Amino acid sequence: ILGGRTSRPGRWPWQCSLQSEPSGHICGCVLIAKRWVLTVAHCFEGRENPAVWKVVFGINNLDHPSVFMQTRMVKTIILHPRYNRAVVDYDISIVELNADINETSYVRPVCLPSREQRVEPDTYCYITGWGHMGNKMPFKLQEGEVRIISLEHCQAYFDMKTITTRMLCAGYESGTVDSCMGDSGGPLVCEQPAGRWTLFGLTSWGSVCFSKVLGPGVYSNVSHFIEWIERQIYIHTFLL
Amino acid sequence: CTSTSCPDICTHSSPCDMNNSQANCSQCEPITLELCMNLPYNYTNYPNYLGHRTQKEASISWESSLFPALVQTNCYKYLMFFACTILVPKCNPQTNQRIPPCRALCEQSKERCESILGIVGLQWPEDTDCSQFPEENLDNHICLTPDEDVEECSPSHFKCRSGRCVLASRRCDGQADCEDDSDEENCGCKERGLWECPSSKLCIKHAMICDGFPDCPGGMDETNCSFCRKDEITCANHDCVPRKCWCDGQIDCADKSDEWNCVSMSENKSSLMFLMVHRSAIKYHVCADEWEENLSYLACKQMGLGGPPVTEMVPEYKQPHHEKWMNLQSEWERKNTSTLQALLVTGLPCRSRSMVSLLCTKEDCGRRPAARMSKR
Repeated sequence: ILGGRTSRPGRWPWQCSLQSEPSGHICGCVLIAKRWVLTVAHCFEGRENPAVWKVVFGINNLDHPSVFMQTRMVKTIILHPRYNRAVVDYDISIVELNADINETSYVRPVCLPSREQRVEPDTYCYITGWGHMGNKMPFKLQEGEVRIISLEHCQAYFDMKTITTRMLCAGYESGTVDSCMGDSGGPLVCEQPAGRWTLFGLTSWGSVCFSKVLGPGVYSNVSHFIEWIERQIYIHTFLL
Repeated sequence: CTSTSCPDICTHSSPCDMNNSQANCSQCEPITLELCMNLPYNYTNYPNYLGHRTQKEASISWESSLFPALVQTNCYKYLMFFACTILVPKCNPQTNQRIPPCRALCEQSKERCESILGIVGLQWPEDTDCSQFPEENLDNHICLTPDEDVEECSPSHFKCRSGRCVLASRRCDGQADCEDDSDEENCGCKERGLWECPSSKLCIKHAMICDGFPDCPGGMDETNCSFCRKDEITCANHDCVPRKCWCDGQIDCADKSDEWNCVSMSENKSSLMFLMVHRSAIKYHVCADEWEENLSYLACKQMGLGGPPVTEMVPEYKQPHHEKWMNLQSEWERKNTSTLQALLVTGLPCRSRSMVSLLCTKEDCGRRPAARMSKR
């Protein structure tokens, strides 16, 4: 995260880290149910074998495992069948864990939006992750507040890419607060009434975040995929 | 290394060692960079001439924004060809080596377009020193020069009549982006080789019709896709399966859609929510005979809800206009199945004359622990 701040442990209990040896943390991910995690499809490019991945929950400092940490292996990776690597469209995937997580105050699922629920432009939401900070990779989870930007406005920043309805833009023209390499797959959450946090985006792509080219970040629009997510979880739980 | 995998042949060495040149282990790979998909070659080799190690890195680089923007100024007919030869260099499949652009192409591009960049205060990419590229062409074997008919605009761009390239999504958007307005001409879907969504002006690719994913407003591209008989029901992928197979616990549609949404709750009447099962696309109440609490858990879980559920057996007289019954089949405990609908059968009498009513809870989500108070 660029322009963010270090997060307090346990503040984002749905944030998880998708890890693979020998590199360790590769992408962010989001806990949506005891056995299910969302992330983006591009995290698995060239590494689609579930056996090489593990998912770490309840962690704040990647370098210091905490007593609240839980680790699960990956049982299944479900990539969106329309994921297009060349244009980074339909960038979403579902991960089935090998065992349920134990729900604690440090490991809890986030709410998913309903099919019709959209986040309005100019809403302020939060992004989190262990991605690049512009000058270094952090050990501690970072958080940043970003503003939702309309698709039309967002398209103006990306002359060379088509912003589709499967995407959601958030950030600032100046790029002051933005997601960056290593944040991919992590959450963009907005607070809803009664203090519930709902997942509206997954960090997907943007301009080179620490270069001269600035602009908002582009997130996978979770509302667009709700039906697909529900179907896949149902199929893998009851029909396979 | 955190975002890409290394080719297998390099696994004997540390894949993230920066001193280990990837040039030694890279192989020809298909071009996926959207900007450069119209080149007279299909394979590339990395790192490229701008120092990007992967196509993904190239796709989000400053240069991949710069060159297409510059093409729009019409400064040089072959600028985009040159840009692509350095962004996704041609790969020789025999040697797995890159083939660079010829020096003359580089020099011409720089000479004609660099000054335009200067006007807006930008610099020509530093890594494009033309002297690094060979002069000799030898039939495009040593270095590349463009053919006369090379396409200037990438497939994701529209070429204005003036020659300028504008983003394809801006074509026919009601606003002129070409100086000659040519991007707003011939805007019918048909003229553009696309399909027009009924009752909206949206155009989609023909391959998107009846593919199981709704793309038009109201999912109009997914209607009238199958012609099933009266005794059949349409799967989500538009296959037809016999009506009696719907929600029978066996998968009949290839996409498994005949076993989706088989369990639901009736509408809330007098605060009681009756468990319903949709066998053969007909709604059935569930008879309370032999009902057990673990079945209530299963029903709630199938509806995406949590527990512990509250189960009630409601006598039939309290719900006078009830639907048909379904009963648990005999020895259902021995059946190895994961869905409720597979355990139920029709046509049996309901001895208790009672229906199952359920109250499931929604799994808790989205709550953060309260911040701990500390005295100051």
